[in-house]
Amino acid sequence: KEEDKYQLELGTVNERFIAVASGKGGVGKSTVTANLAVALSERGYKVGVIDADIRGFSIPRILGVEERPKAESENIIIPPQVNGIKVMSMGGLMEEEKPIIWRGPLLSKTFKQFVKEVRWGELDYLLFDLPPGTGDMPLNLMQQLPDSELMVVTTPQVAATKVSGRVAKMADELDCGLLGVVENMSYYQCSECGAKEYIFGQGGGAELAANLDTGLLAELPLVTEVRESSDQGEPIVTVNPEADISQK
Amino acid sequence: KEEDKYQLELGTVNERFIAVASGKGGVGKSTVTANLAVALSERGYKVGVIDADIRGFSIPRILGVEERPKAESENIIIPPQVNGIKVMSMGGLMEEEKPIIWRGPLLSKTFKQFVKEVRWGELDYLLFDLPPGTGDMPLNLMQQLPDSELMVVTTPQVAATKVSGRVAKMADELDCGLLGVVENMSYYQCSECGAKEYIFGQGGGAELAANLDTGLLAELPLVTEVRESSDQGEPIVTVNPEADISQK
Ligand SMILES: Nc1ncnc2c1ncn2[C@@H]1O[C@H](COP(=O)(O)OP(=O)(O)O)[C@@H](O)[C@H]1O
Ligand SMILES: Nc1ncnc2c1ncn2[C@@H]1O[C@H](COP(=O)(O)OP(=O)(O)O)[C@@H](O)[C@H]1O
Ligand SMILES: [Zn+2]
Repeated sequence: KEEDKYQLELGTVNERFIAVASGKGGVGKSTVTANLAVALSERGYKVGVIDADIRGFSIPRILGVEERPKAESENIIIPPQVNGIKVMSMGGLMEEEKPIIWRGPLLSKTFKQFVKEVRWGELDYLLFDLPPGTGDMPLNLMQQLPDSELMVVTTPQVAATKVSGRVAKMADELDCGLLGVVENMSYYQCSECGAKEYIFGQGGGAELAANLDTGLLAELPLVTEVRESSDQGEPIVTVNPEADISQK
Repeated sequence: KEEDKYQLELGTVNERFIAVASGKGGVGKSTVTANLAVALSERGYKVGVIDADIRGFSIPRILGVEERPKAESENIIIPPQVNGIKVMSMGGLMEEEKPIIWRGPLLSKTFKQFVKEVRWGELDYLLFDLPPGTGDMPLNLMQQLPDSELMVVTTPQVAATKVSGRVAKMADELDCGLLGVVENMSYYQCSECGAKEYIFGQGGGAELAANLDTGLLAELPLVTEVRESSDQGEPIVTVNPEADISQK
């Protein structure tokens, strides 16, 4: 099945390229990407992550990456690793404080470098945390890696799913595969009395999945521990493997 | 104090241009813009809103705008109104479902049109709901309307405030004024037992305000009713004027 592998310049990907995306920001795209990476790695898969959310990079923080990328030679970069996961992010290349007023062409060039000039080695999954929206970066990814599959993250708010789902329409026009929809922040359960509240609404994930003619892969609850563990650089799966959020 | 007014092509602004922005999406920027517009209008001010969040427009839905803009002549647009608030949004010009793969120059041209070719008449406040991030649109606004003042919205998560606050660094470099920071989703209070939980963390707003050497204007709780009323096109101030979220 050698021919099934996807060849990169400096590595191979045995299973899938998964682009985690959403038309809307703040829905938990980075949190879902990081937790997916750790959940796959815990199951023995070799995982790489590219934080392509150039303007809002947060993967290094959530995964607890402290090293910076190293240059093996002028055109070869060695990615930092944590829990066996290889991670490349804009966060590794720039200080967090500076505003990033970059134009399209520079973003596209940086993206190409992340894919072609990083020594990824043998991977099973290469995950991409895309910036929110339907701008330059999703376009770059779908054009440069036509075999990638989109995982669309949304909140349960039905009104927001039109915006979240726009990136899937783009994928459809560019002939990029759709893996499914993940609904995040589906409900909140009070830690004192157990009452459930649908703060961000209900049914958005199922409706978006039906609209896009794809499956609803998971409904993840809003759990304070998820945010706390992201702040500590230890995604929920490593902190508490039993928590149902990581079983999906 | 005639000279204090800001002259537009087709109108004047007596008090302020307020650009509601955040380096990060999903923090409640549109919800805060819509609620601020209604709160100001309820106090007798004449308010206009430009939904400049070209890729994620939601102001028309939150404010319950149903009419489309009308053309008075080839270069003059009459904005729709609701509760006396004049609203112009990309949402008014395009179907919600289509992916918006627009490049910078087209966005900048549309923005100019919204400011110069809309008959705003006499206003006290002109609010802008900016797209998340530090890309083209904030740049356009700060360059075209140097008198505008920035209101930065963040969540309480300290780790997220670096990203939320980036847009303020950009304003600083472009000599645009900073009005202050609004912290949104500050805490959640269980509707059954009253227990308070800091789902998204604590202290981010105060820390960002201190970092940016500006004031923390408000700390708004996460309230299910806020999302529900946005879904119904009746922002919280009109639904329940006593709710403390609209008093700020
Ligand atoms: N299931 C969840 N439970 C609790 N907090 C969450 C959950 N998913 C995301 N968050 C928090 O919500 C905020 C936004 O998540 P993030 O992953 O940064 O979104 P995006 O990448 O879509 O902008 C962060 O504060 C994060 O910690
Ligand atoms: N204070 C709040 N309480 C409850 N829900 C809120 C609050 N602020 C925002 N929301 C909800 O959070 C989501 C994101 O808000 P939105 O205004 O669209 O953010 P942004 O404009 O920053 O992307 C929406 O579902 C909105 O209804
Ligand atoms: Zn309770």
